[in-house]
Amino acid sequence: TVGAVALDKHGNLAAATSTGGMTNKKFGRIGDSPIIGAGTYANNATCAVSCTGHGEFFIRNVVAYDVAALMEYKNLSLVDAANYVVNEKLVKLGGDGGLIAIDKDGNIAMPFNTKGMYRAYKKANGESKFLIFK
Amino acid sequence: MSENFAIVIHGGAGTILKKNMTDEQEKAYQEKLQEALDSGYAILKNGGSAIDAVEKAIVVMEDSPLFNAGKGAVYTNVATNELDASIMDGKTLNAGAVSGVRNVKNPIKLARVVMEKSEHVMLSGKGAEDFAKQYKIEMVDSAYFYNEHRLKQLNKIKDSEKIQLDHSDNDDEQGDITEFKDSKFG
Repeated sequence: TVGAVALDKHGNLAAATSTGGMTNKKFGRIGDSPIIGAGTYANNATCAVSCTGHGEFFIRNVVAYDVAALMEYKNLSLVDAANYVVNEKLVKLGGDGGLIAIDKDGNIAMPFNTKGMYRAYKKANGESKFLIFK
Repeated sequence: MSENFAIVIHGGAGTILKKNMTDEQEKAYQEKLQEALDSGYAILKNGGSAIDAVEKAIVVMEDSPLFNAGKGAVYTNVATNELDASIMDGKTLNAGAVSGVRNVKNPIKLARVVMEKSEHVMLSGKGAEDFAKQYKIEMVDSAYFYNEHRLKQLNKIKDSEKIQLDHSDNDDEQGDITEFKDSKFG
């Protein structure tokens, strides 16, 4: 699975996710990647999110929207909301994976509960980072 | 117009361990992620839209066999490739998605066309591909997705009830697949 989230100069957020599914999957199974709210979500009022991991858990927990909802309804920061969903809520349920997210102010979160996640970001000031492992 | 902008990308999660990755493999991933990042960043820097930036970054990764998307898609139980993608615009809350397409080169481009040109949010399977042809989305033969490494991964677990996700240290050739034992099929 691959994903991207961005904030542009006009203050607009966007999210996108694409996947080749799971090896050995059957019965036309789909995961969270094409499901808005589960694997992908964007709202200028809160954040943009793209997920990767064991899709069934992300679908059941509407993970991408959950991050935005925690920001909107509980006033959590992006980092706190994303960390809570991935490292507390999903972990308790046995859901493996992670997400990338950016909020309307350009704050970034990239939490994951597996051993690694390919991830990278680049900010307006040119600051850029590429990471794989924990 | 603000000068605050940024882009973030991911190439999948899993049990990726440093000890199972060669320097060359790590470099290959880094270079491709950098290319994807830079392509989206350039759009943002020039005042382009976030939706254009995320689409462009995804296309770069879909065109690489390194990631489980587009050209690098894994195989289903019957050795086909089924691709899914979605996109959402935070300004309008419009969204588009496709699932189970087999011959679309870049599913993210089709998801965007679904968002912008149809009244629907998600199209699936053959219908989605018929829609893609109407809008001249690039189609490819299934041979485009052929990947010997991915096929070996399938053959290793084909007769089991195991399914695999993106990246794992169980994969002795690439370190690239996550295995979920005892998982159910949704």
